[in-house]
Amino acid sequence: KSARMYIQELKSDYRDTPLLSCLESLRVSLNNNPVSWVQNFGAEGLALLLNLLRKLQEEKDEYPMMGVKCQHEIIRCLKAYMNNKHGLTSMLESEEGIPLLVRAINPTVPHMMVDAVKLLSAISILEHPENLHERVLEAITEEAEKRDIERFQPLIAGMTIQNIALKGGCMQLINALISRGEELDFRIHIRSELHRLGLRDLLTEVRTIENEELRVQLTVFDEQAEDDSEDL
Amino acid sequence: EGDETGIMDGLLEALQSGAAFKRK
Repeated sequence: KSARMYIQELKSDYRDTPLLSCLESLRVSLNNNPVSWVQNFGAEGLALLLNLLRKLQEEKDEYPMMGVKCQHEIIRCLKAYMNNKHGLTSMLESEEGIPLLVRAINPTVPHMMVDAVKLLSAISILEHPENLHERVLEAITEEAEKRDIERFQPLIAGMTIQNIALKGGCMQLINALISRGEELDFRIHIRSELHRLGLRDLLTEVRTIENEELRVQLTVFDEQAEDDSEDL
Repeated sequence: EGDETGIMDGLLEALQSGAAFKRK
């Protein structure tokens, strides 16, 4: 199918199973076709995906299971779309991209949250004229203000879920946000905010889990904290 | 230029291995 055909399908207000099939097939196309195909899908296709994600996030109570599956599939499509310079630039130019990924940080849907936090981590560490970790942090802060919760509460909640990939993903995003902070004060502030929400106690338990991915993230977290402590 | 692919895969791999956090 051509990129244009997917654009038409995304415009046709599919729901439930037809929408999910369309998104799964789109993800395969975005992953396997040349960059020119992704360019044809373009900013118009991205805007349709983001609109759809926003609608599904807002309507999530109406068709809970299928809606969540479609949201997750859109996030997978976004990852495939951003896997080249053209798509990535276009995603960063969109105002809604990062805030919608932040809204997908939902500990009640762990498998989707893993993908969302990992994508946000990757965006945060990108070399870019604009400090992207600041944009991610701003979106996290704004979303928390809307929900009237502490901004790192969803990440802390993610750390309590019995899902090792999610614990690793949350630590990865925490490390990405802290490591890109240029000021010592900023890094110390973020850590103390996380500890105030209970991260230190949570980590005591997480450290007993034998998992290589998790071990890497915990080592990074500890080493950066030690370096900053010495600097202080 | 403009055709670089695998950007996200590369970033995710660097994050997972810890290479993305090496101090300069």
